[in-house]
Amino acid sequence: MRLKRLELIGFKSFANKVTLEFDEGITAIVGPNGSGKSNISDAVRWVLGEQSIKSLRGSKLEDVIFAGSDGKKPLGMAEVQLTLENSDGFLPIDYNEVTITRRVYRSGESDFLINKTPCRLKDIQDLFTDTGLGREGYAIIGQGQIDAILSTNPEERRSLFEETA
Amino acid sequence: MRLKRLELIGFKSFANKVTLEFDEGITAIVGPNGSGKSNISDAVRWVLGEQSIKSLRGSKLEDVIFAGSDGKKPLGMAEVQLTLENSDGFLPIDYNEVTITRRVYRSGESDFLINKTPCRLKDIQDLFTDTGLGREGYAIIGQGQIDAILSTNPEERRSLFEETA
Amino acid sequence: SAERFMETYEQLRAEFKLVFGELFEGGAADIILVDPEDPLNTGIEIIAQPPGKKLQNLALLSGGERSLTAIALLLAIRRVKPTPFCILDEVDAALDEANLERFADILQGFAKTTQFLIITHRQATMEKADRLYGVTMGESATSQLISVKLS
Amino acid sequence: SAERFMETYEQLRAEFKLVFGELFEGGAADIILVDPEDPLNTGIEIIAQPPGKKLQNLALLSGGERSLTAIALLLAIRRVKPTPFCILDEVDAALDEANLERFADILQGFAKTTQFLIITHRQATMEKADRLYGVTMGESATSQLISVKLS
Ligand SMILES: Nc1ncnc2c1ncn2[C@@H]1O[C@H](COP(=O)(O)OP(=O)(O)OP(=O)(O)O)[C@@H](O)[C@H]1O
Ligand SMILES: Nc1ncnc2c1ncn2[C@@H]1O[C@H](COP(=O)(O)OP(=O)(O)OP(=O)(O)O)[C@@H](O)[C@H]1O
Ligand SMILES: [Mg+2]
Ligand SMILES: [Mg+2]
Repeated sequence: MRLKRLELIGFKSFANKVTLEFDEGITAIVGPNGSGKSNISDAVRWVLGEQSIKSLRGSKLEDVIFAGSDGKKPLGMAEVQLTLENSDGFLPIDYNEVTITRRVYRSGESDFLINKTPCRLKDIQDLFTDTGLGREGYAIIGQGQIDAILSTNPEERRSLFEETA
Repeated sequence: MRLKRLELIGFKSFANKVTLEFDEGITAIVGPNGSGKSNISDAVRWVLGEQSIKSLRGSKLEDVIFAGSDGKKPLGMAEVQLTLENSDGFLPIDYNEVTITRRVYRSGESDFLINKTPCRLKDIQDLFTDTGLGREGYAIIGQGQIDAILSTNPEERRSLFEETA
Repeated sequence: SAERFMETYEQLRAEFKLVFGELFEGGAADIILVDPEDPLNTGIEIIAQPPGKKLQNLALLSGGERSLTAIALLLAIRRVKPTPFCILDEVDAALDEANLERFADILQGFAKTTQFLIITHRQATMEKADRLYGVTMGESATSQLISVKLS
Repeated sequence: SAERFMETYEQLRAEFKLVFGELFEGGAADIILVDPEDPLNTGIEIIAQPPGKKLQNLALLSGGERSLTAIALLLAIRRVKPTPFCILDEVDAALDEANLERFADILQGFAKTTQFLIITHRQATMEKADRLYGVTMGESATSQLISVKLS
């Protein structure tokens, strides 16, 4: 399995739609402070089913919707779409290509879709259970988190091992 | 008042004595990872009377004594001397030049001196009370601490203000 | 005393706004008392808005923006309560080249009245130094020092 | 189960020792079970000794040494439990130029079997990329993307 494409529409600082295409190997994301690089990492976490707003640096659900700026009004919705290549059957679903969609509105309503079919958040989270892409698999390392990996207490370190087992 | 000189003998990775002279303005300390730069900052904290070994990244008092290496035996003592220019009377002591000395032995014994006169740790700490050079004056910022300045909880933020007042 | 706290608060607030504006070349910042009627017990909030952006929770700022905001607060404290010297250990680690240049310039200004001992890996910061100490690991894992006086 | 835990533990320990040695060009590291008799409840200790130095508490390591040790652990986890992709946000921030080069080389090796999405400010890391995305703040504080395919 591999990442194929990531689309952000209205997610945090991405008021205008952007599309990232992924190949094999290393994709580097570069740019000035505050340009939106870590927001891209947040988008992947969010679309994979992250429920803790705190780990997306927010304090309420609508913090991930473009909040407006001096020159632009706030948006009413945020959407992230992640497309994965799945012909090796890594994900327990019968598709060669899997697209996960997550949407949230200012009203607090959310949409979840797997290959354009509406589903629950739980269905998305279940898709990635035991893949190591969950919260404690350490597949997504946030900014400033690298030192914390060594300072974890014995219990957290245990759960890291159990996730790896 | 200003820093004049700092001498490290047997303090952490400084098995051999080093002397730093300070002028006005900016003194930059540069070098590879693990070379000893932050240890210099620890030395200043320690000689000013820091009692929390944890804030010097250690777990026991003797962690500040050169522990030995592949090619060298451990040392039995660590010493730091800080010399300050005091003709403006910033420090409440009747000397134009003030030298603080702190020594610790593997036995756990310590020596404290102000201008070569033995004293207690408390006498050194008292010298710097209300100067802003204490723990909460934010005059010494450790590696990785810059983000914590913003994440302090309301109580810590209050004590920061009270220290500044 | 409540009076002294309020006086310090007003000074710190003013200096923080100033330095923030210099470091970000614009934007807005503030220090807010949660309960102004109760100075001796009130919580304290920090507000930071980079230029052109909407005011949001501090946590939503980027790593570099948070570093710059924290540096502004530190330097504001130094103006309200000057200490003879200040030690900074790699506070510039998260700054991009543009922010780094601005930080180095502003630091140079502050260094006219305060001695700064700054540990850094960044070129732009080193270039502002009056004196440079190089630290290396010598034989037997022992630190050694080389001194370079620049000005 | 206790058996599976011990099996994972042995693999992780072996990989960690290997990657640590490559990143530090020597030295020694280990993962220790505090109570080997009780695998399902035991605490876990991490041991790291840079080349030529005496084995000491992890906390006494320098910022860059801790980063490198954490990276070794991360990559060891990736070898024991491969994920299709891995996202790293500025894990190279504290590394000096020499350690950075070594990190970038080793990352390139791992990238043969894992997709890496790496956010970085460091030149040496960018140079190993197969594709580069530049992110900038456009007008109205809106992020924009530029794509550069390198290989
Ligand atoms: N909901 C939102 N609406 C608009 N802008 C937002 C929203 N959430 C976050 N931002 C903005 O996104 C910016 C942070 O972006 P991000 O953390 O991705 O930066 P970065 O490129 O990683 O920078 P650095 O190199 O400093 O880490 C902040 O300036 C923040 O104001
Ligand atoms: N008591 C001691 N005896 C010998 N060596 C010690 C002692 N305490 C710490 N060290 C060594 O000092 C080194 C750390 O030095 P320091 O933290 O000053 O590095 P640094 O130059 O700041 O590096 P970085 O750029 O990575 O932050 C470690 O490798 C550690 O092993
Ligand atoms: Mg970032
Ligand atoms: Mg350091």
